[in-house]
Amino acid sequence: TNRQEQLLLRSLGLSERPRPAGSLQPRRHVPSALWRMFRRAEKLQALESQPCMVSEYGVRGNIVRYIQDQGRMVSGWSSSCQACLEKHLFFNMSILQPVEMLSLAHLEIKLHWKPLSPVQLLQGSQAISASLYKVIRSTLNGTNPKVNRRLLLSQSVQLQPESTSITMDLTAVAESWRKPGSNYGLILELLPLGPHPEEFFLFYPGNSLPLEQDFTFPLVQASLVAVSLNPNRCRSRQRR
Amino acid sequence: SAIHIPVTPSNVCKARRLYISFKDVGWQDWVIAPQGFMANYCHGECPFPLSESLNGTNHAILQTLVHSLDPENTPQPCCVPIRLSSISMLYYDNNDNVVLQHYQDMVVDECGC
Repeated sequence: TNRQEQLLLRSLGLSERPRPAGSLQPRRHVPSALWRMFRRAEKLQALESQPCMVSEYGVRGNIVRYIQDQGRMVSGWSSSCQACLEKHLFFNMSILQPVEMLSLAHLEIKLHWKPLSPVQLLQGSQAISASLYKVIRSTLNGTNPKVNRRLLLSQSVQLQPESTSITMDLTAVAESWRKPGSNYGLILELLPLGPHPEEFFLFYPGNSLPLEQDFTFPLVQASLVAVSLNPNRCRSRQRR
Repeated sequence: SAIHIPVTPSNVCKARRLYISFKDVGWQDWVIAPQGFMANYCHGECPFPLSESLNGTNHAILQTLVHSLDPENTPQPCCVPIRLSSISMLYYDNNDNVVLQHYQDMVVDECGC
């Protein structure tokens, strides 16, 4: 049975039976967008109108992955930027098989914010500057980390209470990460804007707000939606 | 588990119901959805003469003719899937990423000779 299972898993594009964290950790939430795509695919299966298209993104593909960020908070108040927060973002692209063709990589960063003071609550939103850098190479101790970064995005964002999103097409960057030894991830730099940014005590190291006991979800939550096509499992439609 | 549906007048080539439950094969810890799917399979004979309901290929008709003349050396045509459809699966990978994958040719819709 094991041999047969191995053969079947291989035909499904899996080298082995996946071993998720299981009962040791709470299961990762399934994004609602993926559920919607799954339900839609179930309805369309009988039609097979465009079997290797992901119509939600308008690209060719038969695999959609929500790749988790494995990066960590660099520091609450980094040395390179006194009043900002830096978060390292890392998406393991080696999970894609070499045969797969990456059609789309879409970065989504969710910033969860809860006003900490009545003034902030009244203001309703808070502006921050968000910069996203690609890390080109690893930084040696004592050297300026900014030398090894390339700016990808810089924009000001109005933080809304509870949640705000930043999205970006990262297809070309994610494709470059597939080359072994070339994925150093991204750096997200968040700088509060306004006359007194130091009073805007928004971010803490460790991804959580220690002052708020009920505030348990992460402040910076990033995921990379990767759509890829395995051409070996996408035959062309038969001519009639 | 296979459910055999009696076919009249004889056991001719036809798609049979086969439900595959991911729990039965022990995949419930990583497959999120679906819980299972109607995979089906083909079973039955391709007797002479092949009727239109058996979805025989021209080759199968010729092979049936030759089989009737030389049954020792030429077998009857096989009952095989002629139309398959796909399923989509949602699952966790080793890194706990959620993956949606589309698999072609997983469901036997129709069989023929």
